[in-house]
Amino acid sequence: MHVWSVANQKGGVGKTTTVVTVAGLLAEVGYRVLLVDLDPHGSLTSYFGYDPDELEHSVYDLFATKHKINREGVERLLLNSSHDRIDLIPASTAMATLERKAIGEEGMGLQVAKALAQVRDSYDYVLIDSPPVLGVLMVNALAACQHLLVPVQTEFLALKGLERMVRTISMINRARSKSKKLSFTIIPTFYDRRTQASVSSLRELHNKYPNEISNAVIPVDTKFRNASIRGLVPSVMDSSSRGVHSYARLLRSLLERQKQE
Amino acid sequence: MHVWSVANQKGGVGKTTTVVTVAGLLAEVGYRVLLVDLDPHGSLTSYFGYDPDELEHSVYDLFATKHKINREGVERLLLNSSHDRIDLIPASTAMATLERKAIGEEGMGLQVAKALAQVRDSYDYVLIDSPPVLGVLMVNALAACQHLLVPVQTEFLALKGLERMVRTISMINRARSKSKKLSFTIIPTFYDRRTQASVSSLRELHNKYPNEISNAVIPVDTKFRNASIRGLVPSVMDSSSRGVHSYARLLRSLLERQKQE
Ligand SMILES: Nc1ncnc2c1ncn2[C@@H]1O[C@H](COP(=O)(O)OP(=O)(O)OP(=O)(O)O)[C@@H](O)[C@H]1O
Ligand SMILES: Nc1ncnc2c1ncn2[C@@H]1O[C@H](COP(=O)(O)OP(=O)(O)OP(=O)(O)O)[C@@H](O)[C@H]1O
Ligand SMILES: [Mg+2]
Ligand SMILES: [Mg+2]
Repeated sequence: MHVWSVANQKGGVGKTTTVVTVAGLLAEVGYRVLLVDLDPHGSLTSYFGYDPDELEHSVYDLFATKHKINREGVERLLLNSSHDRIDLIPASTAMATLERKAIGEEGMGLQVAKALAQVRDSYDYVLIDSPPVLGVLMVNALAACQHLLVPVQTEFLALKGLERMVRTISMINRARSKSKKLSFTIIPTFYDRRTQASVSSLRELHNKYPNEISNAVIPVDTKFRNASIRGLVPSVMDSSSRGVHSYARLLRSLLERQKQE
Repeated sequence: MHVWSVANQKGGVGKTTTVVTVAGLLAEVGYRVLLVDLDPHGSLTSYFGYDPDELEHSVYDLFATKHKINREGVERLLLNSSHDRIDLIPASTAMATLERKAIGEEGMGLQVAKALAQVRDSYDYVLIDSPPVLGVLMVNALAACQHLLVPVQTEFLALKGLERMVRTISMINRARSKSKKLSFTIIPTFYDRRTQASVSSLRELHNKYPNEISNAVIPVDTKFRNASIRGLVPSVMDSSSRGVHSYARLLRSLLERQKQE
């Protein structure tokens, strides 16, 4: 089972869109996919028609319990998505209180990793969506994954925020053993070749992070918004769109890289 | 002095862009404007060329001090922007730790309001940018302002998050006296009339919030990104752009509404 997290401390860069689109493409080629929504705002959960304000069981349960997390406890959280090869562990808005609750309690950073270990044989890929804030939920996302996807808007201010994200990754890696270092891929999003800001920031990203930047660039594509109306993964909604094609190229390069490791 | 905050728990909806563009338009007609960056990610601070990781003095100081906040203490925080009628109280990344520090300490929700009272005669308008998370910094933004601007992307998922924001506003209003109730304006952003998601969610916004929605709709305009490269307010960078025109219409209706109150 491969675990990929999608994170960036900047808001609105395409994290949830990356999770949903990559999940749809993996499911189309036959993989069984689990999605985990670690954002208390619950965009991924809402995307599939569930209400983060009303859900009784969610990721929150993984933090609320003092007992050991067991397989039944995790399976109780699973929800269907609109695709039969994709399941979801949803978010609830109650998770916004976890930051405060986590203070003083040791080891809250591994709850998600422990839960995923319980369903290791049921899924081929796990994709974790995270909130745009560095806190206990993002730390769980970084601790649970083997590879990190970092969507970055192709605009000037985004580069500044990325430096901070890269520093956070090196911090996490200092605590990991040599064989388990967290690798990451930078995904340029909202690319628009007509805008000088987009063109020059993409060049700057290649200069600064030549080994981590993905060759697949995600263009601005308003069709992404239509997919969320009906809760369909973008590749099912419109498999010919430019956005979906660019994510398919991204996925091919990620799978290629994985083979070589 | 009028204090307007810009807030939405959803990331990437155009909060910082709204602050910078409205500030530029107010400054152009002669008003003296103070900007306050309450987002630990510091997009507004970076926009004007300052580094939120390196700054010694920032909004953080308003929370760190046990003493009463006085005028000199606030004036020490003021920085220049690229416009001579706009000043800035910057953010620093250290503010990300304030959530944890604020636990158990009473009355941390009014630090910004107290600081602004110290410079009441120096500015005509104060615009407060906030992070995409409901926490002590957003509570300060809501407590310090008389009117709230809520940018909302014209897409399906955004409507769900808006309900939550409106509930937060009613919660805040329960603690305010009748004459000081917080009013708010919903600003539809990233509007694209070619996308079904955009058109139908704008109609839904008008149905659900007929009294709070602004008639001015902000279109998708990639020129906003170019402005941030040079740290110029959008109306100085390109006063003829569609985006700037739509914000000018918004500002006219906000000033109109204010006259009537
Ligand atoms: N390449 C793209 N082109 C155009 N629109 C896009 C693209 N990617 C995402 N979007 C749209 O932009 C908005 C923000 O994307 P998304 O919600 O995925 O970002 P996010 O990083 O998850 O935000 P948050 O920080 O709030 O979690 C959504 O309306 C989405 O449909
Ligand atoms: N109307 C618009 N059309 C096109 N691009 C826009 C528009 N408004 C903002 N943008 C761009 O979208 C990105 C996100 O905007 P912005 O940073 O203002 O959002 P935000 O709500 O402040 O995000 P955060 O939640 O991270 O604070 C920026 O790159 C900005 O230049
Ligand atoms: Mg998201
Ligand atoms: Mg912002």
